[in-house]
Amino acid sequence: EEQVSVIREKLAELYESEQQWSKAAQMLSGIDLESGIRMLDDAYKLSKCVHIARLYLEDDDAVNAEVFINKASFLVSTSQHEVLNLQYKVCYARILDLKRKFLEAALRYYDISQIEKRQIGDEEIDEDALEQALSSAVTCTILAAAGPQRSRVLATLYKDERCSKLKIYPILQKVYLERILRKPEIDAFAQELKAHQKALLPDNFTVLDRAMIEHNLLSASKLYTNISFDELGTLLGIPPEKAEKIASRMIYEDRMRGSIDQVEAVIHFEDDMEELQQWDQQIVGLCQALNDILDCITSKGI
Amino acid sequence: DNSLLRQVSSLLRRLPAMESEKFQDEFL
Amino acid sequence: MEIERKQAELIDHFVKHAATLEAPQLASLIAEATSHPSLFAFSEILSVPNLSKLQGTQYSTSFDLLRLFAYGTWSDYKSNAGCLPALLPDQARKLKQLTVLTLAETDKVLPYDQLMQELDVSNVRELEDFLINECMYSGIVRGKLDQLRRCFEVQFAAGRDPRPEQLSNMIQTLTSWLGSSDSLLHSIQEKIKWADMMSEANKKHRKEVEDRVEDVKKSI
Repeated sequence: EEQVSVIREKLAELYESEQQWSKAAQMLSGIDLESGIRMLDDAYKLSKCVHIARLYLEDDDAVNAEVFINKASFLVSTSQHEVLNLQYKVCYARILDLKRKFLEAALRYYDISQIEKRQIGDEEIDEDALEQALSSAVTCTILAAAGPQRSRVLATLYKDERCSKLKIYPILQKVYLERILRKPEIDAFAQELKAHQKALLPDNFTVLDRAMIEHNLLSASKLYTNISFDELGTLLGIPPEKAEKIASRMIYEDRMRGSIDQVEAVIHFEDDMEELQQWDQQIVGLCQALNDILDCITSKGI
Repeated sequence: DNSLLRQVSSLLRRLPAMESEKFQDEFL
Repeated sequence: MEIERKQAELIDHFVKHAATLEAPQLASLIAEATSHPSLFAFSEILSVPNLSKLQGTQYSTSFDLLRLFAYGTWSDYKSNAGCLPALLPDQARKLKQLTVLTLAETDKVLPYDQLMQELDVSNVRELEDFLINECMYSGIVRGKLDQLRRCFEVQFAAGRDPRPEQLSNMIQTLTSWLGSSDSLLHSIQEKIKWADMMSEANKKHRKEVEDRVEDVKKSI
């Protein structure tokens, strides 16, 4: 077995040098890590699993990569090898991203972006890599299904000063402020996306389309008390029937509050806040504004 | 002071517009 | 408040500038001020002495335009277009924004039809896009669009430069607000006294009952 594993590693190196990533991964995956004959330490096993997963990810093969990352997950908790741990985290985030579990991926990317060390083992962490992780976190959050959880992550990113320097910041700002995104902005955002983030879904929408439509629908719910299917369709750039269907699903999944009147072909949006709370809020706003004016008068010495 | 005047003008428009006696009582 | 804070520096900048320029440059300054996306108040600039000198000169129309932006609406402009300079797209958009603020001064619920007429807009979609992008997202108004009732319900609107004749109305509103606040405080005071009195009476009554209980115990 010893000789076999040495040969496999050499072949894998050759494949890797020729960028035949999946073949290299298959070659390495043939090494028996659970052999009863050879005693292999956990660090070696972990390094192999992570290495294989990274090779599969080079070809965006999330399914095979996940198999080996799952194996690694049993080993990573006891590992002291910081470089391997970091590589494991990056692989896990990318697998979630490829599997379109965007919100989970965003949290993982964001976690990676906050690494403070610039030297881990013999590996140097450069700023670009961290910025890339942060930018991926923003992208995945924007692509995630609209709703309260996504809003919380958006708030975290929006308040993170590092984000204001990212190229994607203007989109993040609009999405955070729950503003309707227009087609030119969406097209510019699409330029930055990877292939799997623009993949077609069963209902003929791309991942991006659905994220943007849901986002714009939620934004519309902040602007309108009620809106007709036709106008909503025009606003979202889709047929009225599709608009109604997406709205009903978001309401059903409790990601948007409202009701649908199919006879009138109108959607009624409800505020997150109860009427009485809104009333109180208005009184608070009134008093605050009064206070501001009084402060202004005082500061001007009038 | 024009800025203050504008703020006061905006503030006054946030007061309830309803004039009914009963509403005023409730509001108070 | 937010709007005022944003435009305070701008106003300051234009006022200082206006004080140092000659007529031709003043005209372009007025064009620049009335096109600026974050400026919605012009009375400070209007009151710069330098500017009033434009009246009676070939640049008087610029002065009139500035006054229009301080107090007027899009309808005012259209009815005087002949003796005012042609507006740039930015200026036209700004004047329509200001028109919404003026409409919001008198009503909290603005019907679509009135808005479309006042703003020269031909369909609902265009009107709503204007209210969303140019008004709500620029922060000068906050409110809700209601398609069933075809109206825009205003919750907040930034203040425009008040016209002199509006001041008495403002003072009257402030006075009645002050009056109702005073009566509110007075009635609260009354309530407090009443509560104190009731609690005293309750205490006294409880004491009497306890005394009587004691007496009965003794006699038994």
